[in-house]
Amino acid sequence: SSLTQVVHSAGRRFIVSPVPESRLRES
Amino acid sequence: AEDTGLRVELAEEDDCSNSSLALRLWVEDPKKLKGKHKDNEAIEFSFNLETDTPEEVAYEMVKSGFFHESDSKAVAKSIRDRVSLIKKTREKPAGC
Repeated sequence: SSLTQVVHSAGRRFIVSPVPESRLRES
Repeated sequence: AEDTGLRVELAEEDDCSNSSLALRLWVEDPKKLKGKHKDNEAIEFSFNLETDTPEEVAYEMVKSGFFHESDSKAVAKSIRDRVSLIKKTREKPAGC
């Protein structure tokens, strides 16, 4: 799986990954 | 908590020894958001219970292009609700 990292100018790092199907729309 | 269409959860188990948490946020109901966003993407980020505010993190997400400006309040609220829950759990004797 591919991960994307975005670092905001304030220094915080955001890591983007796909949401597992099992976590979508669960109630 | 009010349904914002966003879901925030701990990305790692909270051992209560650190004020910095790893959280993961994703869109659960796109219809509740005003702006466009990328489907099926979860954003993992750190949140320091002592120094960070949900509004600040939401602002950084908007500026980083994850969400539209008009959804920043919903993002902040979702983070705030989850952080409040984590704080309450930590306060309980058996919470940690």
